[in-house]
Amino acid sequence: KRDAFMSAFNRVNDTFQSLFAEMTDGQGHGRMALENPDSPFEGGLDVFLQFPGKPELTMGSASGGEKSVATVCYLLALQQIHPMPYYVMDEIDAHLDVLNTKRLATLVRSRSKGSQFIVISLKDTTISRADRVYGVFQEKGMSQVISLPARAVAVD
Amino acid sequence: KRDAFMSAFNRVNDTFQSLFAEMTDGQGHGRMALENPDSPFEGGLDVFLQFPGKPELTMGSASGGEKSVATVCYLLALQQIHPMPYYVMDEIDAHLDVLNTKRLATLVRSRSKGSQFIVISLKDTTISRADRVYGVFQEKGMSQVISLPARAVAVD
Amino acid sequence: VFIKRIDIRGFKTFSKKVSISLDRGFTVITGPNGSGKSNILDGLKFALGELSPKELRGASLSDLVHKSQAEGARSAHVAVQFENGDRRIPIESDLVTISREFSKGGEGIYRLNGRRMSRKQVQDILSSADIQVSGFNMIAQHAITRLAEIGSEERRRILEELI
Amino acid sequence: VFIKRIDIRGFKTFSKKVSISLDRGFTVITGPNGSGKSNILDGLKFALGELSPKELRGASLSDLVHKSQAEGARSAHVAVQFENGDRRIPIESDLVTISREFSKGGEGIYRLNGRRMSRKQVQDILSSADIQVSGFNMIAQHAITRLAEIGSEERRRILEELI
Ligand SMILES: Nc1ncnc2c1ncn2[C@@H]1O[C@H](COP(=O)(O)OP(=O)(O)OP(=O)(O)O)[C@@H](O)[C@H]1O
Ligand SMILES: Nc1ncnc2c1ncn2[C@@H]1O[C@H](COP(=O)(O)OP(=O)(O)OP(=O)(O)O)[C@@H](O)[C@H]1O
Ligand SMILES: [Mg+2]
Ligand SMILES: [Mg+2]
Repeated sequence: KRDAFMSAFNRVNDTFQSLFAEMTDGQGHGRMALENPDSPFEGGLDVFLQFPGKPELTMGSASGGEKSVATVCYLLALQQIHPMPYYVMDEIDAHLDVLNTKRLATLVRSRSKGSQFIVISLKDTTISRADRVYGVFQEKGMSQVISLPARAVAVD
Repeated sequence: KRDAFMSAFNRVNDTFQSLFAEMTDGQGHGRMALENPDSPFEGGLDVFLQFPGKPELTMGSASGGEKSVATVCYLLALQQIHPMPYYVMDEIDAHLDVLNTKRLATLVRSRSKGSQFIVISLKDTTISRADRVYGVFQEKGMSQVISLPARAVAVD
Repeated sequence: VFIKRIDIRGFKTFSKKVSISLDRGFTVITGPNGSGKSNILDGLKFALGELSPKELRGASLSDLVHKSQAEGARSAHVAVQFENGDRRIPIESDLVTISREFSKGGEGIYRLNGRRMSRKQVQDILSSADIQVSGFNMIAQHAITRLAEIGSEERRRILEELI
Repeated sequence: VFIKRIDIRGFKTFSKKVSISLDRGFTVITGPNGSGKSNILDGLKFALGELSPKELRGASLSDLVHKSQAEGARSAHVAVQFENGDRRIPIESDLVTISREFSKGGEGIYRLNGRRMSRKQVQDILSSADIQVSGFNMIAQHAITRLAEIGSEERRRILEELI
């Protein structure tokens, strides 16, 4: 059991590092670390983040948006353990600034090539990078869905 | 004590109703209600929301953004009990769609005439409706602040 | 395998049937607050067999049936059509449709390509394609905010439970 | 009365002194994630006498002093200048500056217009103008998300405590 965990941990850590690098244009560095590497189940799992131009910090001392970036990378890294045929994500860009939103949408777009990503978003930055867009609205007390023109060229 | 509470409750309820009306272009209706109006301290305080074209719902069954609209109105209504010389609000528009963000920024702008509102936001819709804008950024590992051109005409 | 279409009627804010045709790649769903976006995700989980109404943000299963002033109690019906050319779902069909219907009477009916099946049968067939009702491939609204605040112990436990 | 200027140095991400001049009306502060926006709000609370480092998102008061690779421990200093033409703050001055300095040695020094005062003296003077270190006029990031989930009992209690 411990070997299975360590093997999964190492794979998730590698994926986390490359995702975080993508989210920081290669200028930042993120890593996961076991509190107790010899007996992993007797310690927790920490996350260390180094954003460009800033010193390394732990998850706990990051800003709202920095935690959001790290958490999205952590979730996407976990997804790689059991790859699934589709992913549905609801407003994962809520706390990201414009640049981080752009990087996340670009990252999802590249990951979606062999897969299916369905993302709910209120942000133009994300919407404009999709292959297709659906608009949900209320009419006569019920939900309707229409196809919206997707833009191949992003607005920002 | 009960009279003081009831008087405050009625004032907050009136303010909540007018704020919610502003947030729904006058097409929606919101109200607060005491579970136990005869002995207010033996019951809770409920919030009922009726968004345009939809049936009335309780706070608990609203969507993420609908709860956000209602909570902002609740907070702004409470602020009226003890008016203060300035208000500082950090990312209160995070879960609002474009139209609700616009309405909230317009509401804050009108309330700021006799007062001072300092709002932290990542949204262009909010930023473009301010009297002045400050940009915070990191340089050489430390925060810097510069004045950004505020736009009198909103972008959306 | 991927989701080709989702049909929703009588479920939460969806009254008359709405069809959403999907494809591979990157799809974004947008719209005003309260329009029904998250309800689509709930509908997908419902069709795949989610048993807990709390997970679907409802007080009870009946709570999920569209409440409307006009008509009386109806049934909630969600159908998910999968593109199955790669036969990851062990059914001899290029298109596999899983549907679930729940009437306020309390009956829940699952169907695969129109044929009635038990929930367990549907779950077994779907799991061969790695399709489950809940998993890290479905990220609910506010999941990020909650996960951003977990402690180091819980973070390790999450990984443990995934293996 | 309104806030005319905030000077921050040595506090959280602010190393060398940064001055933010403000005015009546509607001001927006924006910038990238992690740049220091919420830290400005923490700085304001710090200057007004917030005692709990947890409220300022720090592990301890020392945690609030700017950590930098280059220099050693410094002091955190935040000054808030109020426009006091209406004399709401009972000080015979058009401009009233409240400042607080904290050195890693553990000393916290409060000053009003440059003159050293005790925290209590500063608090008493400010409260005549309805200026407090915490109140519903300061809405922290994620306060909306938390308040959106409270129950009906807590909602009544919040109003009770405000009176
Ligand atoms: N059985 C039902 N009948 C009618 N309406 C319902 C039912 N169940 C939930 N709703 C309504 O669905 C709405 C929430 O929809 P949903 O969560 O999909 O919104 P959303 O588009 O995701 O919005 P947001 O952007 O704010 O997250 C609420 O207004 C709720 O009252
Ligand atoms: N004493 C300190 N020295 C140096 N940096 C610090 C100190 N205390 C906090 N920080 C850093 O401040 C940053 C958080 O800043 P802040 O919360 O103001 O960001 P923000 O601009 O509000 O971002 P967001 O848009 O993500 O909310 C974190 O990266 C944190 O590590
Ligand atoms: Mg939603
Ligand atoms: Mg912040």
